[in-house]
Amino acid sequence: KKNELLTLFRKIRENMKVIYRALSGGGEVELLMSDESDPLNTEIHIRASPKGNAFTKLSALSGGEKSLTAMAFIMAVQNIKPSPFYYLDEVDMFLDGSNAERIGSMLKANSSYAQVMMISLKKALLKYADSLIGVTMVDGENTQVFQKKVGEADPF
Amino acid sequence: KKNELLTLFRKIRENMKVIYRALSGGGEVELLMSDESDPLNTEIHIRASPKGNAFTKLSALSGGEKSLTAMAFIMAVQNIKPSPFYYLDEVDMFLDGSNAERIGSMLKANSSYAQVMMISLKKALLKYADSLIGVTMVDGENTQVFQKKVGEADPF
Amino acid sequence: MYVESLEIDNFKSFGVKTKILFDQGFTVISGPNGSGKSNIGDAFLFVLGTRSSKTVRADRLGDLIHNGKTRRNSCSVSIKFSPSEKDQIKEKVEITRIIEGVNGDVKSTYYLNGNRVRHNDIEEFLQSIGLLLDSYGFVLQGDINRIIEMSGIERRKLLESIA
Amino acid sequence: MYVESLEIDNFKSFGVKTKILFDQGFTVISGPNGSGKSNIGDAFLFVLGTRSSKTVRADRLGDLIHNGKTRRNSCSVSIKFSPSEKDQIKEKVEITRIIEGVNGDVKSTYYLNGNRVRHNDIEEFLQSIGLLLDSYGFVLQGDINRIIEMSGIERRKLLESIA
Ligand SMILES: Nc1ncnc2c1ncn2[C@@H]1O[C@H](COP(=O)(O)OP(=O)(O)OP(=O)(O)O)[C@@H](O)[C@H]1O
Ligand SMILES: Nc1ncnc2c1ncn2[C@@H]1O[C@H](COP(=O)(O)OP(=O)(O)OP(=O)(O)O)[C@@H](O)[C@H]1O
Ligand SMILES: [Mg+2]
Ligand SMILES: [Mg+2]
Repeated sequence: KKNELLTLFRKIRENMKVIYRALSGGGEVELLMSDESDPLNTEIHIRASPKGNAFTKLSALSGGEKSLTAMAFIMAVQNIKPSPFYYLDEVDMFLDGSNAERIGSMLKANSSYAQVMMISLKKALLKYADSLIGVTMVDGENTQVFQKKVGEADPF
Repeated sequence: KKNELLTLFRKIRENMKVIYRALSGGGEVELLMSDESDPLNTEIHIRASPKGNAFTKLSALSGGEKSLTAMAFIMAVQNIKPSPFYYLDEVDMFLDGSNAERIGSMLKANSSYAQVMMISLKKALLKYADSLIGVTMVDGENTQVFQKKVGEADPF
Repeated sequence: MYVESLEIDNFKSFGVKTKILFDQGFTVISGPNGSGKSNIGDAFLFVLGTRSSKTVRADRLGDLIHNGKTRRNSCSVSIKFSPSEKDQIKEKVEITRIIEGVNGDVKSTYYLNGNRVRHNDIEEFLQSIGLLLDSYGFVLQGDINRIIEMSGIERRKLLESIA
Repeated sequence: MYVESLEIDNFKSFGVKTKILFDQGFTVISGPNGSGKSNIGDAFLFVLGTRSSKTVRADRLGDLIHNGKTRRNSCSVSIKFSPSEKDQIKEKVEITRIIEGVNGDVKSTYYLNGNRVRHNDIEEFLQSIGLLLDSYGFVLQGDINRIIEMSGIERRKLLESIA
């Protein structure tokens, strides 16, 4: 059990570095154990350097920088335990335009070997999609769904 | 002390109803005490009906509906304890375009009797502003600020 | 395998029976606040057998039944999986979950390709295609915030549950 | 009164002395993630006398000093208030707060129109113009989420602190 946790930890740490570098356009991230000799009682912390300068604790980063780091953690876990499909609900909510685009392009790349469904309010994300699903509620009670493959006429 | 809390509670409740109706385009909200006879030990809950149908607990609303309700609560408190200036940091983050616009137009209206500064990533909000401040970090270390009165040439 | 369709009947804000078709690749779902986007995610978790009502943002499973002008006392969700090129098995698989009963006791019934099965059979099928409900295959609205606010100990516990 | 300007020197990501001019009415501040928008809010809270470093997202007050290639051991923020039409007093008021010292002990010094004053004098001035730091005049990033996640008891305690 101790070794399983240590192996998983090391895999996520490596994956997270690669993903974060791509998501942040060159930043660095570290996943740290407060006591690697006692994995079952240790704490796990995240530090990041989004612009390549000094490493900062997760809590001292900006709102958007934190959420990009959290996303790198999630995607690292997804890489290690791959699934046939992924569902992501407004994970781009704190991000500015260019960070949201980087998430979009990474998800598009991932979607060549797994099905990806993402809920987003940002127009910037729509251009990465293969197909769009519009959801609305006209009568104040029932959800209605419109579907469109990218390239077809716009139902929205 | 008991009466002070009760009076404040009733004022916020009334204010919140009016503000929420404007913010949600016609919805209703209720601020409730679990035990009005014992205000110092009661719980305070929020229920809303964004589309005019049955009242729903705050926790069962959607992400955007919750944040609109929370915003109505905040603005109700601001109305009761007015301040010469207000600072709001990305309060529109969970909102879709039309809800964000309603927040923008309400803040614009409020800004005729108090100074309002709002941080937002949404383009939809910029059109309500009297002046814009652009913030960026070119060297990865120092924040730079650009200022523009609406109507002047665009520094962004 | 990939998800070919999701049919939602009288579940949450889907008072009208709705069938959503999915393609392989990248699908973006968009729409106004409160229109029912996250309810689609809840429908996925529900049909794939989640036991906890909290994951689908309800106090009791009974709250999942559409609450509107007319009130029926059951709801159902079906998901159809289709084989992709790399799959050995070439057949489609359909899972359906129905809940019945009024507010008090609610009974869940599962069907796999039309045959009534138990919860374990669904779990076994999902494991066979590598679909886990509790690792980050599903990132719910607000999960990003929860990860940011987590303490060092909670983060270790999270990794332990994934290991 | 309204805020005419905020001058930030060596505070957080403002390694270069910066003066921001404000108008009356509605100002929108925008820019990329991590560029320093919320740090402007922290500068406001700092100069207006917040005692808790947690409100300005720092472990110790010393962490507020700009940490860059060159490291000085002090930082300062000044705010200038200007009278609006309806104010009785027609003079401008400037508040400055300076912190000095390295990582360990940090000393805070306040100035009101150039004269050295104590923290209480700043508090008295702010009360006289109706500016309260702890009611919702300042809505920080994430406050919306905190209100949503609050329990019924926490909400009552919040109202008690405002009453
Ligand atoms: N059992 C039910 N019957 C009817 N409506 C329900 C039921 N359960 C939830 N709802 C409604 O569904 C709506 C929420 O939908 P959902 O959370 O999917 O919105 P969303 O599209 O994700 O919005 P957002 O962008 O704000 O996150 C709410 O208005 C809620 O009242
Ligand atoms: N003492 C300091 N010295 C130098 N930089 C600092 C200091 N304290 C914080 N920072 C940096 O300031 C940046 C955060 O700025 P801030 O939180 O204002 O961003 P923001 O513009 O609000 O972004 P977002 O849109 O993501 O909320 C971080 O990158 C952080 O490392
Ligand atoms: Mg949602
Ligand atoms: Mg910020």
